[in-house]
Amino acid sequence: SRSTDKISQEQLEELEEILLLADLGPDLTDYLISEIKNENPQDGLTKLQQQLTDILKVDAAEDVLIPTSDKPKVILIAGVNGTGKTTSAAKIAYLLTEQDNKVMLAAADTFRAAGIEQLENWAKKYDFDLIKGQYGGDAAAVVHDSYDAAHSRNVDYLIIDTAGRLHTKKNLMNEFNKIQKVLNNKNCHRCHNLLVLDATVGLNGLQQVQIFNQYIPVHGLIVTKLDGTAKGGCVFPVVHQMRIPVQFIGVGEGIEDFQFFDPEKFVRGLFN
Amino acid sequence: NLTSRITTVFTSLKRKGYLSEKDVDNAIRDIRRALLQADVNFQVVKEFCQNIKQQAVGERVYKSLRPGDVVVKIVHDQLVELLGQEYSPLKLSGMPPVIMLVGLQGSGKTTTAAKLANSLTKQNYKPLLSACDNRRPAASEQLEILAQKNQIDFNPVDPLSALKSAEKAVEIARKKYLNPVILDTAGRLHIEHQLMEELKDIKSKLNPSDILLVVDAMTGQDAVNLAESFNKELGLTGIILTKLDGDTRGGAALSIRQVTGVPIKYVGTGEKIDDLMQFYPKRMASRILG
Ligand SMILES: Nc1nc2c(ncn2[C@@H]2O[C@H](COP(=O)(O)OP(=O)(O)OP(=O)(O)O)[C@@H](O)[C@H]2O)c(=O)[nH]1
Ligand SMILES: Nc1nc2c(ncn2[C@@H]2O[C@H](COP(=O)(O)OP(=O)(O)OP(=O)(O)O)[C@@H](O)[C@H]2O)c(=O)[nH]1
Ligand SMILES: [Mg+2]
Ligand SMILES: [Mg+2]
Repeated sequence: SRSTDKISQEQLEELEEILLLADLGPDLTDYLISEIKNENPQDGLTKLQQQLTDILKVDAAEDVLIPTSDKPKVILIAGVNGTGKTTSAAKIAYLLTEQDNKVMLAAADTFRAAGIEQLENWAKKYDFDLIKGQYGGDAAAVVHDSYDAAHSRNVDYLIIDTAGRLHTKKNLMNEFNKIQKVLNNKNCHRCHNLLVLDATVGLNGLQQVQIFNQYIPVHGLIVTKLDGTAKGGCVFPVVHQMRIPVQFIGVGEGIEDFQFFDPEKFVRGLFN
Repeated sequence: NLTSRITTVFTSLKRKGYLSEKDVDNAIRDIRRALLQADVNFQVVKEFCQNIKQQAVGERVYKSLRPGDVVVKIVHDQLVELLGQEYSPLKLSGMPPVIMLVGLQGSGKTTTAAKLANSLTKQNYKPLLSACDNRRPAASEQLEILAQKNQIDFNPVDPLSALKSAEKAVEIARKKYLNPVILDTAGRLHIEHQLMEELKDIKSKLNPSDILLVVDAMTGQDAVNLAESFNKELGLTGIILTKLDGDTRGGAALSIRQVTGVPIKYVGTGEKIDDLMQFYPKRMASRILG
């Protein structure tokens, strides 16, 4: 039977704790809780889950996965250090190959020790085409060469793995300007930039997306390591504010541990 | 930032000569929000604020002091105290001493292992970097490149066994009088039972004097979960907080320290070999307060 009593202070605090522990942050949490404080408990929870889902439902600027005649489509993977870019680049290559696309990987992390070898390892294991440069060399040059190679080999998707970098490092962020320039000069019409967020990140995630978006348009997000205990809730303030959709999630270290983002499932996960 | 906000809250109140409960409650709301925005764990924030309230209510405010400054000082001092007062060095006991680095995927273990070895070399140790990650592609190569670049002795991973990699390294260290052995282990989730058993196995067979949890400074509320689990399973001797060269407030530092009691020994402040510093609680407190 439906209760007509307002949701209790105790129940509101329970819900508030769930949201805060999931990294939604105090501001968005206060807003969402204030929206349901006059509802009855059942309606309150339903309304909360609906609002959370609505926050996440953003249309992608363009769906890079819809086949078109432009070749190659470029997917650039960016993000701060250690978030799972290299692993995700390999996972995307695998996913696209499974859908009968011809893919090529570009090892444009010329900065970190064994950055190239790590991606090369994945490419050899699953037989992906890979273009690499010199360790310590120019990342934009790798982008340039790999685009030409992808174009001449009639590749459907070129996936570019870049070096991890903190958004606070201006000189590293400026490297994206060089990469953008190369792709613009190649008349790349289908360049899709994906920012990788670690599910364990707290509210710094919002800073990361905001700043990266000032240097390259961020078209979509990948949230990794959701197989852990972190809920990845910082995506709520991020998507709420930036209206950039989460497109994929990483759920493990294997090549198949990669899924399309499902907003309803993600919201249910908060309350498990 | 929090300091100016608390001060503003009080300048609008009349001077009474002591802090009333209502005065403090107003400040506490701002403190709570600032700490949550700094990624301090929800439960830790709750306890911290209750603590501050107890300390602040009734506190005398002399004509020369502004009430807001009194509260700010109480908060700052409490943060510094909780973060740990003195620097506690590595234990480094054993023949040879063994340091084991553990943590979640991507937290900075491999890079930190090399930094630690470099720092110990400068203190006249002769460390051996031991690659024990047989899972991540090119993990051993990554550590090898860092070792070679910085002229540090290196033992490659045994692709079949992390334990055998570590045992081999200790054996080599004994023969060559290398000290200490630094074990770089594979990143893993604290909820993966088999992988945690792997670490417990290495610990029981090699008896490391230092087991350091490497944590990404931008970790949010999950910091408490992972630190508690790793501590419960292994008994940590120290924490290393990485990527503090970013702009994350680093509330995870307070959460982990408060919940596990394990001291934070070092902080990573960049990707270069020298970017490893001793942990300073006062600096961390100012950073968390924003
Ligand atoms: N459990 C889990 N681990 C992941 C996931 N994605 C990546 N990892 C692991 O996270 C660690 C870092 O992954 P990388 O792909 O090297 O991250 P990166 O962003 O390329 O790192 P940098 O290039 O150094 O900035 C590796 O140990 C990966 O196996 C995931 O979805 N789940
Ligand atoms: N800016 C910055 N980057 C760091 C710091 N420490 C590590 N990194 C970077 O973080 C990324 C991950 O570092 P790794 O040493 O590969 O991390 P890991 O814990 O060994 O990763 P797994 O072995 O996959 O679990 C690399 O890009 C490092 O260069 C730091 O203090 N500051
Ligand atoms: Mg990488
Ligand atoms: Mg490593």
